[in-house]
Amino acid sequence: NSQRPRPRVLLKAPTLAEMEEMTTSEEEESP
Amino acid sequence: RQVTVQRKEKDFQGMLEYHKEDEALLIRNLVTDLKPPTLSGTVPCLPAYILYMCIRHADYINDDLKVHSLLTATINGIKKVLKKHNDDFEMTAFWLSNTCRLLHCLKQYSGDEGFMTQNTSKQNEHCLKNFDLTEYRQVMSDLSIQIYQQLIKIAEGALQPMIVSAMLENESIQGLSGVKPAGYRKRSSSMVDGDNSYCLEAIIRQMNSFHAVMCDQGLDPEIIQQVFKQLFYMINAVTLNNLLLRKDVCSWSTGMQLRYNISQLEEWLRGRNLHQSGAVQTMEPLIQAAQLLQLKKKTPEDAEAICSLCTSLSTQQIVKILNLYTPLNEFEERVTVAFIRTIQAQLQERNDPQQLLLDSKHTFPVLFPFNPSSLIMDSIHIPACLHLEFLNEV
Repeated sequence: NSQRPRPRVLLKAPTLAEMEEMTTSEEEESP
Repeated sequence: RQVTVQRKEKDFQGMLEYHKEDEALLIRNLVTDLKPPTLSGTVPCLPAYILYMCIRHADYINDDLKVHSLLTATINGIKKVLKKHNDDFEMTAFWLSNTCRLLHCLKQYSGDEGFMTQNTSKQNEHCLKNFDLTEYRQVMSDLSIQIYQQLIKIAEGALQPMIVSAMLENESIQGLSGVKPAGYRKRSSSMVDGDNSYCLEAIIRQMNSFHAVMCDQGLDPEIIQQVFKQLFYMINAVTLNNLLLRKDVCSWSTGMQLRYNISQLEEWLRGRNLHQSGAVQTMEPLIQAAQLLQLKKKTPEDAEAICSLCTSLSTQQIVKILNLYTPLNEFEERVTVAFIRTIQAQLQERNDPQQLLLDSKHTFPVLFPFNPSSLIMDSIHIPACLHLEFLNEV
């Protein structure tokens, strides 16, 4: 059992649409 | 006596380290400012492999914020470059190929046994250790779909203006012009003047160019097949829709020219090893329409033959073509109303769709089958032209 790799941690990701919203709002904030 | 000490080079383990503050430079040099020809002669999908090696190092040092940040910056960078080059087939094919390759890498090196069956033991050493990037794989897959749709849109935009004149109007079979129906007038929705007509060779040249670009960029063969299936569907739909609306092309001679043109396209698919792509099947309604124009249309036996042949055309489409059919000369008769009634009676059991025209904008759902690479990460060389000297091999 000591040989068994430990489980990997799931990295939560935003959806593509959410990423789009985040970039848009960042662009709006910066002049 | 001089003693020379030979220092053993540290083994490269297929990881790339960079300082967090260099992330923007990495994305700029590797994604947003990169011109595909810069990488000609190097391993296809090199940006995808470099990005994976960077992700792997961030995973190795257990830095989840660095992984998040790099993946988000990569995705946003790819979206930005595609938006800027939204009519550039080569650029779009390049990023479709790289996005799919990065998606394949995230699977192949995920540690999930289902994706590791073809890995060598060396490749298994290059798997992620700390993080499960399943959710990012979904984002990569969604992004690949977006890029594929952009690629199809560009290709369709280039082909669309050629279709009617190349498929229905251009006469490449010698002697056919002498047997055009009376009153035939050359015209095309795509033509402003006579100089804007196209022959089938123009379509084939354009498809050769698309094919060469996609192969050069190392796009997966299954995706190339789906691109051509989609393009052949559009050629079918645009040609058939025009045929269904134009009396002047509903003739025996157009049927013959059309069948010849389709056979040339089939030959092209075979020559490119794309005959298993399903592209020919999408042309079936047009193949049958060409045959319908050439079949005899007089006796009950002729009606029977038409009904058993034209299984991919709806009753409405068959009847429309028969109604539009224009005899070649005074020796050929018009299709009689009685003949059309016989056809309608024979086909009344069919549960055909009601619309006459095909949806030329219809798109088949795209699939990106997993395609692991045999390439070993530690064999990858980063060319100086990428200006990525700040990446440290680990």
